[in-house]
Amino acid sequence: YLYNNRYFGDQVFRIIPSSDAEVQAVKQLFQNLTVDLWQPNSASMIQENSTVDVHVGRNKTQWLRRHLHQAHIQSEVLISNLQTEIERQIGYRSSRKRR
Amino acid sequence: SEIQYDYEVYHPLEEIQSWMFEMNRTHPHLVDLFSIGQSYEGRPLYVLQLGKRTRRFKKAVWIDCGVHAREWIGPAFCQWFVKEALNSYQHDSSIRRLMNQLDFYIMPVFNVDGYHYSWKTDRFWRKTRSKIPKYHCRGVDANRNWKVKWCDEGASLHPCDETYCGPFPESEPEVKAVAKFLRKHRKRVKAYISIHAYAQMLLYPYSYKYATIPNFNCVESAAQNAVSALYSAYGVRYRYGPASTTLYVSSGSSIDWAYKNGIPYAFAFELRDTGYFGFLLPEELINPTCTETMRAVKTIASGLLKKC
Repeated sequence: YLYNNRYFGDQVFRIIPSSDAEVQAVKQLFQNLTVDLWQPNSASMIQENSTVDVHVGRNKTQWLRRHLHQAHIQSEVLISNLQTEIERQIGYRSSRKRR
Repeated sequence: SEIQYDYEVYHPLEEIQSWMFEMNRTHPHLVDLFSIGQSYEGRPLYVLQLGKRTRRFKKAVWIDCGVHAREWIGPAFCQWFVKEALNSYQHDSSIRRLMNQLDFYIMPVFNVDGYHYSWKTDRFWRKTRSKIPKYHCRGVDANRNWKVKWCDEGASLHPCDETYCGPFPESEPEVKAVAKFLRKHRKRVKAYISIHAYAQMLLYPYSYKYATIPNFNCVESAAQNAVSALYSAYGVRYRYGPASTTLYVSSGSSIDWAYKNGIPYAFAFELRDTGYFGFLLPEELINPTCTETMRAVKTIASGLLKKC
């Protein structure tokens, strides 16, 4: 496995905060959670009705899903297993092509 | 040789560097490889100069890729651009005209340390790999480290943040080396293009404030023509406009620095996609993504040969 399988079970969430209150709630959630923001590049840039893509470690996916649900914040899972996508991006095809 | 090199797979740093030497070796009349310095970890910062050799004055275009390590489609595009330019020179009159009348400086991997690290250790690494005294976190956002409104809104003072602006402007050897090169060649460089991902946008200054640049009409129409050309390939729509309003406010960015230093056309491309794959754009999409972007970049370059 690439990267020692470190991304197994990690997920990418897409969150679209629809009000300023939701923006603040999302920023608060990210302060309690070490996340890797894909878009925008920092929590300070999160805005109302703008897309937030965030990579979350496997141990925190349930926590984040539960808290988003409790706060009635709309979200979806863009990538449900990051390791699979990583392997698909470079692992399988290019190593076969290189061989 | 060039025939075996597969432009439709992602390549690690060492393969890209070998490929650059091969381009230099096999196209001596159109290519010149040189280094503009070393990275924080001591890796060479290679640039390919493309264009027909001539004694007379030639305008120039700078294109860098891989400022942010995890945005792998960037370096893939820079390689694609070189391949298209060299392979089409004989039979494509538009490319031949561009290569005869312009010089292209292509930096396939700007953030060599970060790119290497994203292959070996952390696929989603973004920043450089410099150490920050008294902090365990590493790295500076190379697109917040330029000497223009440095560390103002849209950048972070905290070393552990992804948009950390660095201890001081041009603290990163990679940024310092490119800035030095562009300052030295500023009379000839008329377009600065930085390739990023993802969002499908074409951005121009200002990033650090909501204001219109003096040559807005020319830059806006160049951007409009570029996204139209891009759209003509596969119908992919790009938003375009000032970075501050189209994306968000950020300070210390390379396009603002380039513009402030006299380069009239400064653009940042955010390539495919809009988040379905994000940074993990599959290799099957390298071809269409680079094909459409090539059209946009050629349109920008062609615009330099006309009066605006």
